Amino acid sequence: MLEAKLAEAGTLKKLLDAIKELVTDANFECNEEGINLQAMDNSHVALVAVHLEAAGFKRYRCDRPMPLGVNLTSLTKVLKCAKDDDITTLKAADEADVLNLVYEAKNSDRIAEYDMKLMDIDSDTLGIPDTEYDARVTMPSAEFTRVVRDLSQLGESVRIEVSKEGVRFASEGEAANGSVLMKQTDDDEDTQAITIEMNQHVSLTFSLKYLVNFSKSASLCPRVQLMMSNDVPLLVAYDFGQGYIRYYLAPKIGD
Amino acid sequence: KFKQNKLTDFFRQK
Repeated sequence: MLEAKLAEAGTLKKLLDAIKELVTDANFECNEEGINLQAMDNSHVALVAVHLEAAGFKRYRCDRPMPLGVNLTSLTKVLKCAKDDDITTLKAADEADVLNLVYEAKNSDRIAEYDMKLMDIDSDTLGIPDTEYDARVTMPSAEFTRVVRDLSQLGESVRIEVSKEGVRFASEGEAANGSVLMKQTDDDEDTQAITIEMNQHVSLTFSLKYLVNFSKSASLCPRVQLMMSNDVPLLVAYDFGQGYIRYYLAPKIGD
Repeated sequence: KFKQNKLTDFFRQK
């Protein structure tokens, strides 16, 4: 059986917000180390991988590996019934077809209980090779959100170029072109810092609508990492205290 | 102008 007690429903809500527009159904793979989810969007262009560590829960018990097939729209509805600071317990029996969610109010005696149907999901799991990336850019997640949102007003694609100068995001639209250069900052310790580690110059083009989707994870984590090598998928990584959310996005290539 | 690659072109299916 699974019993996982989270300090705050808000963490789950934010996670769901960050994946629900990419993926409709997904298996939450539970084992003694924690909960993992890996799912591709319908068009097989983007993949999201989530990990929640067992140690990050107030209490965590999972006797044997079990997949929980979840419709994310349904889970979003059930989570809307929780206050952000409710203590939240997820429970499922072995071979169960329901997930039980209990919300305990922090400062009152309210206890709410919901049961959600689970489903069988055949998912295509991809083996992601360990990759040495040629460039790693670390920046405030809010800045990343802003730049992809701004440029998505102009065009469909963005070229991300990493050089010693900094990282440049450029988009060409029918009515307007735009480019944003973010220079490396001197103080690595500053939470607003932009750091660039680079073996070679990298230039890749991506669909902005996916990046705008990924950037919703900014609510989970103040920093984001972009990992890039020429001609391989981009990795956008948000590491928060209790785990991570990582997105992979296939590059576009010129005709 | 651009062709969109798929992830399955890069990562192997398990």
